Amino acid sequence: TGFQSRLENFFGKT
Amino acid sequence: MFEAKFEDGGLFKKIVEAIKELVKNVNLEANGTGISLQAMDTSHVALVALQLNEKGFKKYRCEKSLTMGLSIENLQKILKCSGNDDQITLRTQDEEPTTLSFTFESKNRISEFQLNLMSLDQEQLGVPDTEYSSVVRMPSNEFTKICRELGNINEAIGIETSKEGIKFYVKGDIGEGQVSVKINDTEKPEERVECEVDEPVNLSFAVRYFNLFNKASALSSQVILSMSQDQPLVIEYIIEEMGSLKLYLAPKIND
Repeated sequence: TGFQSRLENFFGKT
Repeated sequence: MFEAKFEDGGLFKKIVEAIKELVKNVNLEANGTGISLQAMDTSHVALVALQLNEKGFKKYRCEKSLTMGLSIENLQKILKCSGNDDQITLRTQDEEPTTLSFTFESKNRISEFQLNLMSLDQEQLGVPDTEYSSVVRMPSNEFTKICRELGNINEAIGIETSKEGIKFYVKGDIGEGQVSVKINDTEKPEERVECEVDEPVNLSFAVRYFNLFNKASALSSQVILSMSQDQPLVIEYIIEEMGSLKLYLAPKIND
């Protein structure tokens, strides 16, 4: 059914 | 010196109540413009971003930017000693404070507490200030209800937007279903449903997180869902005259 993506895949670390 | 006085201390308690199951330890940042907080849940799927503007406080003073590392659990223990109608003042004395002081003030009682601060090495994410292709405003209690209902059927919830409105759907082992919320422009602002759709989206999220986010519905009668295809969604609760609580959730990726 798919997997959960993580926020780091979208937002860069500062 | 840092000092921030909430005229409505109950509001601060509601904010803590809203985030306590999402994040454990947080860095509260204070500077001349107000108080902010950014923290991720342990699985790095959800992010909490709080902004409280200096103008919304009854009294606000912050001469030098400071970071206060707090345990939400311990913060809550201290806040339990305050009444819902109390005014709450947060205060630090030193440049590098080791404690955060709380004053709870009602008509007939003043309480003082000190919470030990922690040094937290937390990852900060740069959340871009982007335009979202679908923005939906709807009553927060209606969103809560839909998530609770559909969450019984499956752990993932689908969200589809169109010019006509927003559709929530689930497909589970027991069957499937959908709920469409119609646009309306009723005179009661809290009951309004608005959809600004430049590009329709079709996304899937873990409903468990929505059920945690919905604890924030006590902060606002309306919730704003901002979405772009294959991007994290933002659920925003406007905190009247003070700022906002934004909750980000990464989408489920279907293979």
